[in-house]
Amino acid sequence: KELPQGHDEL
Amino acid sequence: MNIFRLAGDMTHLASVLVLLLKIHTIKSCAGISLKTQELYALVFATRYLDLFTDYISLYNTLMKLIFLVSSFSIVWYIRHHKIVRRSYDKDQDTFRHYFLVLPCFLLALVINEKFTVKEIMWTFSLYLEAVAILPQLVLLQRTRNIDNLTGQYVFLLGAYRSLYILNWIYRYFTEPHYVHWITWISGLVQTLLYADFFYYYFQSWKNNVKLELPA
Repeated sequence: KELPQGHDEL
Repeated sequence: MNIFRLAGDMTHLASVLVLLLKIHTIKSCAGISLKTQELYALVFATRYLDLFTDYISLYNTLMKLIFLVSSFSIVWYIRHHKIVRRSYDKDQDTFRHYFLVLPCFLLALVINEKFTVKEIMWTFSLYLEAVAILPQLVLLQRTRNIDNLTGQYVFLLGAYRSLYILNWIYRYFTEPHYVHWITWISGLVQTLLYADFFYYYFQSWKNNVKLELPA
């Protein structure tokens, strides 16, 4: 699934 | 995940643990700005709304939960713990929350990627995190004499920000379409706020003397 920008960071 | 990102997360985690350790073992929050801690709790509460909607990884979920729980615990300790709260110097910690919260919220309403509640809250949390350290820095300037743990706490936070910038540079060159202006600019502003502190921190470390900030 494509996440919005940088949302996999804390 | 690259090494810079992991090291950044670990120094961030270490900064929170140092602070909790200080409060828990010494039963003192002297030199710690409650305003900054409350702002961080707000930062995490608004940024991690995606805990309810997206699953990224176990690591991601666990770290988010740790940051949420630890930031609210720190606020609880300073406000309510019967011994710790006595060491809180309310008269020195006078920065007003809304000076930071309001502009950040308005900016998030205007400059964001997508006009949805979740996205605006996420953007707001980035802007707020960039400036949330200000009450702490003001408090350090005022009290000047800083104990080791408070100095280490701010140093670790600054290290975390610097490592995140290296992480973004790495991701920019290794991942296609990795261009995140909002994250980068607010992250850069946040890191620059530490520059002055870093200068004095390294000087005191080099000369092997206790850290003192100029008035």
